[in-house]
Amino acid sequence: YPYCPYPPSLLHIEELCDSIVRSHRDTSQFRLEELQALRWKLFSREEIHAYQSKSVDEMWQHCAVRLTEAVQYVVEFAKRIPGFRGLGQNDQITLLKTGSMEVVLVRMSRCFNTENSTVFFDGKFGSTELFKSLGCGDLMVAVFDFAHSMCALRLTEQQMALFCSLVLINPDRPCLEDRGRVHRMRRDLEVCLSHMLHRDNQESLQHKLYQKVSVLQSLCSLHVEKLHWFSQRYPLTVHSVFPPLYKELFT
Amino acid sequence: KEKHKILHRLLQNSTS
Repeated sequence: YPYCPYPPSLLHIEELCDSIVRSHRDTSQFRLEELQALRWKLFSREEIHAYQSKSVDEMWQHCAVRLTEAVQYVVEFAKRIPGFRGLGQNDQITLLKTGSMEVVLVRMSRCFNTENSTVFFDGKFGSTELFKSLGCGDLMVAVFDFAHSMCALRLTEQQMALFCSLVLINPDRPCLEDRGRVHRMRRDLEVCLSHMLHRDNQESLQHKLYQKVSVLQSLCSLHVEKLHWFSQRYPLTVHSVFPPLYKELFT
Repeated sequence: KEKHKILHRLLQNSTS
């Protein structure tokens, strides 16, 4: 991979695009058709009440488990990005520690119904009220707003795949050992995205997508901030019942 | 390395 000439040939670009799209498809937690079919399967009043009646720590634990599941699919996606496994373990971990939550948030927009502002969670669709007992309404509203704005871009699955790979392969992350190599991967992915948007006659999307990157970063900081608040109130819950992968990534 | 035990394991598993 690192010996590819620059600019990459059209063949290389097309192969890279295909590979990223395949990786995205093979590591998506839910298929789009599946989500579409369940679009109007909403939680009942009683079910919503049951979520709202959970204690703060119960609901945090529940969401930490769900988030960790989503992250595991992102790890698989990362491993299938051409060149990722050629990076040193330290750099693979650095990119995932900083980028996996961002990719989860981008992917979440696939699970979002803008018509009624609900998200697919635990097998049905629910609004922000479902997450009331977490005690972080501002984070939930911000996450839902982000999903709304992503949906407004109406990305194809191919564009979504490319964007997710760009979010992950970010040479600006601190503590990278071989920044040059990450930079080369990123450069080729950017060429792929431009190529794809040009082909789709949607070049105006490029700027809109790059704008999303800073929103993603602020959402992730807010998540970490909320986790910090929670772990000060419930240190034992975090220590003893939170998924180990969640702790490795976010604490 | 110890700090990211699970991530290490996930990264080392071959893709299924």
